[in-house]
Amino acid sequence: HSLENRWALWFFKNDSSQAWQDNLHLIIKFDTVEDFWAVYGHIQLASKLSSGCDYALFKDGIRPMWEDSRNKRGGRWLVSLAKHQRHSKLDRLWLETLLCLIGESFEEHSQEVCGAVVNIRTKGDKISVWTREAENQASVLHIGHVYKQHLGLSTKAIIGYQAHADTATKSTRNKFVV
Amino acid sequence: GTRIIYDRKFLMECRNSP
Repeated sequence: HSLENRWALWFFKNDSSQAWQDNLHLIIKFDTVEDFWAVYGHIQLASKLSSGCDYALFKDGIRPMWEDSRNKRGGRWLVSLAKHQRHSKLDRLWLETLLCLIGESFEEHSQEVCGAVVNIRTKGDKISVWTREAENQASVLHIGHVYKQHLGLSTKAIIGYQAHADTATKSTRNKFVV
Repeated sequence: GTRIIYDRKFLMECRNSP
């Protein structure tokens, strides 16, 4: 079953003796449902990775970094997890995120999606969905609402969208919330 | 053009099919 897009799975392992980009590795690309599950079944669950590691799933041709021309005007919907949620929630939420991407759950707004990242960190893990244009408010909000629903988050929970340009300057201001 | 959309249920069934 062909997917709408070809996707690339990336792995980041923190090694401070190397430049950031040298720690980022392309694992594999796939463009069918069956190949997605084959890949998913052969990699470690996110919860088993060491702190400092990331997985990123991006559309083929988009590198998982702010500097990429298809990311630099964009931003991310960010889900921050408490430390104790690594074992109870992280793997489920990351899988739901992957299924939203490959299944094109955001319908016509899916073209705004660049990819998603899971960051494994001692202080609390994070999952984010990256979109290409932070000023496309209608698409950003549609994606945020649908994403929150697919994650099964409570209506009381709030997730924020941050423009990469703000994150790059260390501002953590939410441009939108749902 | 048409977009290939798969819902969660379909994707999960593909995981479990032989």
